[in-house]
Amino acid sequence: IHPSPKKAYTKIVSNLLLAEPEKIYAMPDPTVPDSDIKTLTTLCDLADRELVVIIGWAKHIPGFSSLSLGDQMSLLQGAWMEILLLGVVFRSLPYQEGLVYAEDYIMDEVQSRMSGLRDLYLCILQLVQRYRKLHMDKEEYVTLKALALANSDAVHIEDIQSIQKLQDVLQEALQEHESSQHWEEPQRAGQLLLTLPLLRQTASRVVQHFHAIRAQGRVPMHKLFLEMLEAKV
Amino acid sequence: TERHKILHRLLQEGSPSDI
Repeated sequence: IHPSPKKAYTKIVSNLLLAEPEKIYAMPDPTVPDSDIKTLTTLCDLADRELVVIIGWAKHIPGFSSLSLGDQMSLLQGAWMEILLLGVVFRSLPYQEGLVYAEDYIMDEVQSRMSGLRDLYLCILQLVQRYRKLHMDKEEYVTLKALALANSDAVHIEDIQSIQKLQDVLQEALQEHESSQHWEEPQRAGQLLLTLPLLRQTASRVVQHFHAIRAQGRVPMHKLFLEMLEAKV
Repeated sequence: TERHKILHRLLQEGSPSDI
């Protein structure tokens, strides 16, 4: 007996919830005095460690591991910053002011300005406000994160059909969640999907900013972070 | 692949806890 499609989609969201990684802490070096370089170094180090976790997380998305290695790489190279940003956004939802890069690393506008990150702070805050207005729940967050990864517009995709299928399954899972948990808001799935352009635009601005920081050569960056940055030229 | 060897390696490895 096959499970009904409804149950299968509910199971996808439950699996995505189970696949959620453990919290990662920024752990800024207490022996180094505060400076813009220290902040940027801490953020790049945090992103590098989160990337390792994101790669492991992607393998838990149903269908991802069946894609060719090349397509798995292309999807991650295309969406990593969107995935990182969604994490920051979700963690920041309960806070009125400040971006929660990690539970031990919350930056407000003043701290962001001192590190040359005020513009990015404002852009990311706009994204936070968009999701806060929607009262995004955890199920929606994990499904949107998987949808950001399953991006058929990513460059160098070999098997577009498989990625389209992955996208359809995730979208159905989101729709199913909405009709069972938010049935009084029939537009909700659409509203959530319509946040993805702003997410992509913001991710692109953050990547550009870190490209510029990299070009200045004052901030040490780990290899995986550099590799992913280089993939987005 | 050569340019993206860490990503390649991490995808080929088992669970993230092995890393």
